[in-house]
Amino acid sequence: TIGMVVIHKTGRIAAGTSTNGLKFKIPGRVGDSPVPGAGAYADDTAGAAAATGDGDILMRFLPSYQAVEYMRRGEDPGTACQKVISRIQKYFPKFFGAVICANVTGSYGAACNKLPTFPQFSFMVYNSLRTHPVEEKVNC
Amino acid sequence: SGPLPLVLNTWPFKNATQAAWQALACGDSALDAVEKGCAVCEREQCDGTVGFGGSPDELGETTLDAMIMDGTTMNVGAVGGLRRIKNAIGVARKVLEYTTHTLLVGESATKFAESMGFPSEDLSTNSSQTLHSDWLARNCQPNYWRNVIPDPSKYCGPYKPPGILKQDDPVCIETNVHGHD
Repeated sequence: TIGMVVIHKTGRIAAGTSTNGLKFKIPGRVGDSPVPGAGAYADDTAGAAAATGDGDILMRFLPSYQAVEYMRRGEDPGTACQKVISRIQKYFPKFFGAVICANVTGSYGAACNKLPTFPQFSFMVYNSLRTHPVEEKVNC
Repeated sequence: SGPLPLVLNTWPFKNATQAAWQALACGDSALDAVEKGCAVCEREQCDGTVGFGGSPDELGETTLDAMIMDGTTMNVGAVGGLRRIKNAIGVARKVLEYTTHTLLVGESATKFAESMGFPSEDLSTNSSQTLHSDWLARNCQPNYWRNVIPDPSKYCGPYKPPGILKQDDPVCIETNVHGHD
């Protein structure tokens, strides 16, 4: 799954996802990716977010919507992402998931749920401070 | 705060990031940049988790999900369980542009895509077919069933809830005194 957030220099924001879902899924199963507020969410007045991981769990908590609402209330992107992960963790401590967040000023962050097989999460950033796409990692 | 514009995406899918940035540099909108960035991963089958040829379902078919959201208008286009169309986010964009709906799913989403000019093609590849046959050979492990028989942690389906009698078992029909010839 790819989840993407783009903030234009005019401040207009868009977000999107694309995936082929879960291996060996039961036919008809759709995860969080195409669900607005779950796979991704964008609002020019607050920011945008996108999620990836176990979509059957993630989609129940609308992680992207929740992260944007945290940023609307003034949380920085990293904290907004982390608070969403913590919310889900309370119910499903071993869920596989990560969220990327960006606010209207172009600040960004990410968070993930630590598992033995998932200690770090990689994401890509490109803004005008860079001359090429840069991979960043966040410790889960 | 970080300077704008900004492109951010999950996982180290660098070519997708580059394509989205390139779109912005060419004067495209944020929406166009998201569509073009994600479409790179659909073509390149990023990590086998995006696009055709990955994640076959229990029957061996690959289906795609995608969404795109405009943060200015709060307009959304999305497809779920899209069959036989490779450019899922392109179809999602058409849902956004040409309908007032948000999400189209399954075979009907495929019909919509074909009406928008998207080619219908097999989303399976040797790789996804091998994935599927290996899975069958491993007694369909892992799978996403529970509370059914046969035991899904050991056997393939078809599965049934324990309470349901087999179709060929004598079914106990309540005598209905009002139902008679």
